[in-house]
Amino acid sequence: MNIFRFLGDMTHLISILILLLKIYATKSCSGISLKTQELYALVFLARYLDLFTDFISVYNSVMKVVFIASSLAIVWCMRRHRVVRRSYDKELDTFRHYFLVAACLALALLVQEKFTFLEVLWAFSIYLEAVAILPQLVLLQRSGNVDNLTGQYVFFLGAYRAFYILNWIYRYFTETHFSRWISCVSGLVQTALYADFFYYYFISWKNNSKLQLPA
Amino acid sequence: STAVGVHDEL
Repeated sequence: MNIFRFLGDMTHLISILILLLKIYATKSCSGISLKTQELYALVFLARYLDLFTDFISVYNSVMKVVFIASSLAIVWCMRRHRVVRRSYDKELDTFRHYFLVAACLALALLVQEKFTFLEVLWAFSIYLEAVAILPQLVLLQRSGNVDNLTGQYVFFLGAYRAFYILNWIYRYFTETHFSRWISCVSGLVQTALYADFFYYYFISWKNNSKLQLPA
Repeated sequence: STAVGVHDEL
């Protein structure tokens, strides 16, 4: 494992911790898209079924369990927690996320490394992860004002993707048989979706002002 | 080296 991959995993983990901290400390999930969180839970459940079939390392297995458990916990809090669910911006979070799921499933049935159950689910999870942030970005755009922790959450999620791209570039040059164009193309799409957010995040950081997205 | 179908990333 190279340093870029490790930093990618760590920024991913930090983003989830920030989100859990926000929900736990403020007892509020305002500004957070339940649809994006449901998509991430689905992404992890579909991809990490290989927990039962392939063993890579203790690190990989532990991280997989952490990602599945934390994403389910977040969805549970936003849907069922007595106090937290009251702050959910339901009327702003109207993205038709089922269409994303259907489109990604169709694509995974057409394009995958091998037509087996686990490989189709794996490709599906990669495609779905690439677009899962869309409901969140739309919600932020609609609400305009982005609170500090929500801004940090999305920033670290974007950083995770950027580090994974560096990781693939590194692996491409250091490994003889490294070819995984499904991950790489999807990863590039996913990172590109953050470009706009990063731009405004940088502006607010430079001006030391509150993060605001244009309507 | 990484064989097709072995996914070692998260």
